Amino acid sequence: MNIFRLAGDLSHLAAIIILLIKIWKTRSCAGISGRSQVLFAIVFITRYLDLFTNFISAYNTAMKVFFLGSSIGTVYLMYLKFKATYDHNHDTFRIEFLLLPTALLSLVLNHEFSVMEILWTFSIYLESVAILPQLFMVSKTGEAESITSHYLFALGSYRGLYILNWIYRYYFEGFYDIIAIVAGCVQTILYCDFFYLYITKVLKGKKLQLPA
Amino acid sequence: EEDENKKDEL
Repeated sequence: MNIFRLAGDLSHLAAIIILLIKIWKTRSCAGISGRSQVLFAIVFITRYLDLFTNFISAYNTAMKVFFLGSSIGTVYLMYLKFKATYDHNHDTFRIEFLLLPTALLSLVLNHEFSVMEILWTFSIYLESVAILPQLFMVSKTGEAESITSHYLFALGSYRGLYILNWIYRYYFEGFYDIIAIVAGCVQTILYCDFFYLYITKVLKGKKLQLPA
Repeated sequence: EEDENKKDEL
């Protein structure tokens, strides 16, 4: 464990908590893409199947349980409890265009052709594009609540911090995983224009307005 | 050796 990975995990934890607070306090999931949340739940389910078979540390297990529970819980809140506030009309990104290519790619490009490894690879590829429905929805609505933009900033930062973690591990541990690194770079790059808007607007107290 | 490539990242 290193400071970059810890900061990344905490940023990821913060993002999920911010989202849950937003939905629970406003009792609404307006502006949130349910499709992205479904993709995140799939990412965690396919990545943490080894939760019971592969004990790393109490921290690792606790975080996996929280991420699994919160992502499934968020899907429940969006599609069942606060279903009336879910914005179907703007959450229209075709997630099959993300699921199929990442599934095929994980069958072709992986470290080992085994069920667990392919599911892990699929979850890495899927996570890199899972935010697209959410970014698409923000571009369609043309704006986002400030708490939603804080959520996106924390979520985008987490994988950016993981890139620093991979650089650190490469130089100090000689460890690197090219699949996770490439996918993590793609994932972080997808947030770039949002990061620009967040830093130039939201941090100045303005609302996140996308040029229509 | 097997432990080496354990997935220890979240």
